[in-house]
Amino acid sequence: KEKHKILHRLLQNSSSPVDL
Amino acid sequence: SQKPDTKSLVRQMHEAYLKHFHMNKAKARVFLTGKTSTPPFVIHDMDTLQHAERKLHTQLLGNVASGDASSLQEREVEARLFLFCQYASVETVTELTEFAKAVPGFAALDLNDQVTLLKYGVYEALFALLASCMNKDGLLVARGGGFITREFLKSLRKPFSDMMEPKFQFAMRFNALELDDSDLALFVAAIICCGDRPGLSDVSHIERIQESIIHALRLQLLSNHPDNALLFPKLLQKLADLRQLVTEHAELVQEINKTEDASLHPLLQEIYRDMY
Repeated sequence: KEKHKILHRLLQNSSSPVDL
Repeated sequence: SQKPDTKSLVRQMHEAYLKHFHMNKAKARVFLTGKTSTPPFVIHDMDTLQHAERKLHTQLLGNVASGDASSLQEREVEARLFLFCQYASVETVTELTEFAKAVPGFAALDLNDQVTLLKYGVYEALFALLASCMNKDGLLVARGGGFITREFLKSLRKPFSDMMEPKFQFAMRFNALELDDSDLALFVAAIICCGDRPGLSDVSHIERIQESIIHALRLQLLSNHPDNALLFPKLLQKLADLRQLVTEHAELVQEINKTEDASLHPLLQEIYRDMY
């Protein structure tokens, strides 16, 4: 789960910003 | 004749696609065919790239901190273009995630399976969508504000020059199938809901979702392209081509990551790590 933290976050919260 | 639930799936996927992707084929074709009052700025050499970077900064890079932006100009052109690519990829992955959630049954899957489907599906979907923004001469970027020529991308130094050419070659064959956005919506859903990704736990649940999408796609193609009976099998072949394209792309990115001073966005690192 730790390996895909951002994907988890994107799936759980809608439209969370992912900045460069 | 289509069953009512299949028709509603076709409509649902098309609506979700138009809602979640800021660019689509219909919009891209308006820019690419010059049928717009604001034609894209053509990037074909270092000078036009620099000009575009000033003019289209937000569309190319979003809200990158201004400090980073000023140091960006000191980096070589290849590294800057690689960063723009990453920005566009991260944006599309975010859009694809929202689109995936709109596929009936996807959100009810185990969260780890959802992650796995996205990890393996997003780049295949991204290159299928990218084809809409391409013609034989170049690629529409910055939300239609810019157009980078294929020749300019080919003229970059290695390994960056090898990045886009395979995508153009795929896009030319894929665009020859003349899919529209309603077809592409189901095709992208079919890419994501794929039961044979490594490490899935509930394969049968995913296969049921996949089956309903593939069924809808087949009927959609028959009704939308009645004179092209071979379109469905041709499109299934494209799924295999996309897998190959992503495998080669992942290898190239790993190489760039190892040998170049080009940092990779954490989201993209997650996707590439232990991929194939």
